[in-house]
Amino acid sequence: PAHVIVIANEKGGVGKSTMSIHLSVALLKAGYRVATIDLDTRQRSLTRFYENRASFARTAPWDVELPRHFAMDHVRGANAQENESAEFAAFAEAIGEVEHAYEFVVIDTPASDTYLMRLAHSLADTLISPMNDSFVDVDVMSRVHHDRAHRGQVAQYAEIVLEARRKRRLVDNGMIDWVLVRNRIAALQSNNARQVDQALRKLAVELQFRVAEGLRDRVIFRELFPIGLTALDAIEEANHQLTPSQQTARREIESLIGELRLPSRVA
Amino acid sequence: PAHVIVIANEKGGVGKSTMSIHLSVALLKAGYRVATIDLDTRQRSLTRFYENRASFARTAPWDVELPRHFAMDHVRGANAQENESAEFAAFAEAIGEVEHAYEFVVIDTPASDTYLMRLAHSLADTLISPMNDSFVDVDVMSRVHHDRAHRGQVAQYAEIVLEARRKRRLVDNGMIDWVLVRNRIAALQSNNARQVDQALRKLAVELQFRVAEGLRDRVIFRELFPIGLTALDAIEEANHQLTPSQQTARREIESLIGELRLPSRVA
Ligand SMILES: Nc1ncnc2c1ncn2[C@@H]1O[C@H](COP(=O)(O)OP(=O)(O)OP(=O)(O)O)[C@@H](O)[C@H]1O
Ligand SMILES: Nc1ncnc2c1ncn2[C@@H]1O[C@H](COP(=O)(O)OP(=O)(O)OP(=O)(O)O)[C@@H](O)[C@H]1O
Ligand SMILES: [Mg+2]
Ligand SMILES: [Mg+2]
Repeated sequence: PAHVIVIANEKGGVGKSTMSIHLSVALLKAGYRVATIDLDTRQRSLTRFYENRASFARTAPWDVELPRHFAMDHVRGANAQENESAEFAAFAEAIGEVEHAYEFVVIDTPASDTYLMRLAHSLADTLISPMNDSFVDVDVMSRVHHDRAHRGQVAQYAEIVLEARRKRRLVDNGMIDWVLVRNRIAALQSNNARQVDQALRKLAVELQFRVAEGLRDRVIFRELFPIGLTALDAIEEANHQLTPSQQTARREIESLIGELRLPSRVA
Repeated sequence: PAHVIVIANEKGGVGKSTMSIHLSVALLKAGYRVATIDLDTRQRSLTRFYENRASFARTAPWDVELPRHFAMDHVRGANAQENESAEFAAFAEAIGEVEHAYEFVVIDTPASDTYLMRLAHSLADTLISPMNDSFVDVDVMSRVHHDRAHRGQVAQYAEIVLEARRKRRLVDNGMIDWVLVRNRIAALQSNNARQVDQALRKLAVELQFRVAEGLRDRVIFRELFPIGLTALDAIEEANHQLTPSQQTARREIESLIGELRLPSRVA
């Protein structure tokens, strides 16, 4: 069955959609059969990227790869139970359609504690949580408190992952490989970034995740969203000159994929 | 009555809490009576900052200003109507306590479409929406589409503001001064940032907001979160050397406050 990659972090704006975009395009370009699912039912950044890419593909001078894409809807009835059952049914149908026909399923999630976001966690083979080098971001994993007595309590997002792991163990004894990926890394490493990194390495043992070097803050990771392209695409052909930074950006994505230790050929 | 400043943007991670922190501390230091309300009931970054600040204040070598702070709770019963009434009651009680006793109320909101987040919009005298220089961020205001036929539709977050304005006009004919504030601005302006700026200036006319120059991406805006301080505080005394970047950071905050055109002495 497909290897399920969930990109999630309850902290807003850490780069979940940006990672989902670059990861899914990279896997497509490596020749895998890829499905993508957007659980951010309001913002839909991943869906919007693939809409732009499909539009660009219509007139592009080369073959532009596209995944099989699903965008979930939020059900807003008065009864919370009924809403969840409807959301579950739609999501289960999408998973049912892709789990045997595709090699990878890449799932983007919203920055809020929703039913579908939690559900996705218990399906994850690889869970990727992007983070900024900031103690504001660490605080959703483990309390960053001036007062030592309150420091280090497991915080709300880590709770969600620990609970998903407990459920997963009961269902099929599967393991969630939880990878924290540093994103929007500054060119010059600050003292603050070193301290955040130290805090994460200590937390990694307690919360059982691993920390991967991610992406630097580069304009190329954001600027092609309107035309549905990435640094991985043949942007030289679309009149974009491939700058040294774009060359490096490609290598950064490739080395990040290497750190994820994804299965090479999925059964 | 108090001047209500709401910091909101459904897009995650744009800097809502960072702006709420720096704005409320700046107003406190200017001698105003300030109340703060945290409507991000899960993440509570603003609440967490003031917890750290109160803890630091206990042993600080100088008088550390603190606002009157309220952290709202999310009510999670099975009936959506009842939850909303309970949340409304708690929020109305907090507003009732501060609207005449304080000069400014600063309200931080979550990156999701919640009942309290929408309610806050209709109370705003000044609405501040931080944004990154990215078309992913523009997309929540106005559709950024490769296909011209779909480009420019009013998107989900702008809809929320337009609706709040309609409601506000009915209630007390008040005007919401909507200010988009660029945040985490790069040191070197890219072509992409120029294009985003152009898109926002055009949108400003259609959606009736104004664009303010905000904050550069500086470590000092994030690194003191664990001890509840900002660049505005007497950090020279806490053994931090005030670097040139921190001097500039102070000026950036002061000039941002100037652009907000807040009332100088509130009746
Ligand atoms: N490595 C990067 N370099 C440059 N910009 C980036 C990078 N990663 C993300 N961004 C930008 O940072 C912002 C946040 O990224 P993104 O929207 O992907 O995060 P998210 O976690 O999906 O946000 P949300 O919580 O709203 O879903 C966007 O403006 C995006 O363009
Ligand atoms: N001007 C800035 N310079 C440096 N870092 C910043 C700046 N503004 C925000 N940050 C950092 O960017 C990240 C996002 O900021 P913040 O948490 O304030 O955004 P938010 O909109 O409140 O996020 P959420 O949607 O999760 O509530 C945090 O890690 C914060 O420390
Ligand atoms: Mg996203
Ligand atoms: Mg916040």
